[in-house]
Amino acid sequence: MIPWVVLERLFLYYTYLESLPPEVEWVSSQMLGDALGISGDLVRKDMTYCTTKGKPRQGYPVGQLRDHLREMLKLDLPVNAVLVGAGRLGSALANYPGFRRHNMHILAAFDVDPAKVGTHVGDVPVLPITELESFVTRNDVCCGIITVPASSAQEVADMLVRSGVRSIWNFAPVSLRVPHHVVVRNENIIEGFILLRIQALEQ
Amino acid sequence: MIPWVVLERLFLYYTYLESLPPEVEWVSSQMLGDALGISGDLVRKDMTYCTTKGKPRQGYPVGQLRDHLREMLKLDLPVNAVLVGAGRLGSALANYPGFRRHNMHILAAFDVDPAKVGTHVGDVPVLPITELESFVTRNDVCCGIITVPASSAQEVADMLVRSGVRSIWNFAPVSLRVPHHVVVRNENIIEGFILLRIQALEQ
Ligand SMILES: NC(=O)c1ccc[n+]([C@@H]2O[C@H](COP(=O)([O-])OP(=O)(O)OC[C@H]3O[C@@H](n4cnc5c(N)ncnc54)[C@H](O)[C@@H]3O)[C@@H](O)[C@H]2O)c1
Ligand SMILES: NC(=O)c1ccc[n+]([C@@H]2O[C@H](COP(=O)([O-])OP(=O)(O)OC[C@H]3O[C@@H](n4cnc5c(N)ncnc54)[C@H](O)[C@@H]3O)[C@@H](O)[C@H]2O)c1
Repeated sequence: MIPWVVLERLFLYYTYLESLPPEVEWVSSQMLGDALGISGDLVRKDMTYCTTKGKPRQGYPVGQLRDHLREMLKLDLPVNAVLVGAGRLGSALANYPGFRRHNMHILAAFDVDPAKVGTHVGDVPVLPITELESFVTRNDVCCGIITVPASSAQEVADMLVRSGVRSIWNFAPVSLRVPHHVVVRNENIIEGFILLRIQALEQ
Repeated sequence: MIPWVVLERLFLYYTYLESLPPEVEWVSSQMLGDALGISGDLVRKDMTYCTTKGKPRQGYPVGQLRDHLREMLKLDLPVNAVLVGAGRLGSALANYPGFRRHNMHILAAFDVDPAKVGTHVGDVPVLPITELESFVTRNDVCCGIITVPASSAQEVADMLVRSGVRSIWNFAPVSLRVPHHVVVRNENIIEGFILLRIQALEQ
């Protein structure tokens, strides 16, 4: 198991390599470090998890390292997800073409509101919450996206865990209690704005 | 000027103090450190920016420290914002009641689509992009929120900078070029899902 913080940096190295113009064939640990705001030493330590080796004074081969990271991080593997809460934020996410570009497929959305059940958000069907568990088991779903109000978030998380998802992407401003084998990522969009205003007022 | 990374931690200490039950009257730098996953030493260093002092073996007074942080971070100051791009994501954000709870007021949205101009998203009016600059100057707007496609994001950023906003909250997946005096925060929502899937597949 590669530690979570290393995985996060490997993905950021990958994004940086992807953004380089085609004529750049070699990249040093210093360049990679500068892109992430970390030291060259830490980059070299991270690279011990990769089989692509650097050459003294030349650095790492951009194409080879980029393709190797893509394979290591399994970015080409298609991943299925379901979304619970087809409200304002849920429908913006379900409809977003950017997911498919990264091999992430939202198969269905679930809701309790009778006015939403039976409709579509883009090409994603909105199904009743009572069908969540059977849908997840039948369709090899890896991730559940939670966009319900904070008051229902834990109850929805429990349903997702019971149905067998391995990961939860949570937009509700509550911290969820889940078993160790389930990975949770909390997105706190509002926090971004609060930090921005603090910095803007400090200027 | 307090460094950005310290401001970010001060806000996270504040959020932690807010979440404590009322009967907890003292908190140690160790407890604050554990909440953020950092060392007690770093907490003590951060606290040198605050006037609330800790007491040996007792720690910091929760109520006093929380109120002092709230004042330092100017969380009670109302902040005006405008949103450019009243599409899927823009309308989910413009409509979200969570902003007002944190004294952040989205006064208007702007768009180029004639079908959207003249409508409302919740109680936020959608105005033509040609009126952006005069609206911002007339209404003391601190922040511009960018939710337009990547291809228009830089042009919209230039307009916001010309109109005098001090900060930009950018949701488009591009990095913006802005003058030093303007603060930019890039929200890359998709990155959260990619990191989650990497970790889930690694389990
Ligand atoms: N809208 C935003 O910009 C925004 C920003 C940050 C965070 N959030 C968070 O995202 C979540 C959703 O926000 P929103 O603005 O989309 O709210 P919303 O009220 O528009 O949508 C919530 C949806 O969840 C459904 N729902 C409620 N309980 C349910 C349950 N038990 N099972 C299934 N569906 C259920 C509702 O019927 C509704 O369709 C909230 O927790 C909010 O705090 C939203
Ligand atoms: N929808 C999501 O869940 C999501 C997630 C992550 C990132 N994003 C990013 O957020 C941005 C918006 O995404 P969306 O899904 O809401 O797209 P969208 O197409 O639904 O909305 C874009 C809006 O911007 C308007 N617009 C285009 N050019 C403009 C200009 N020059 N000035 C003013 N308005 C202009 C369009 O008329 C439209 O209303 C994109 O950059 C996207 O990559 C969206």
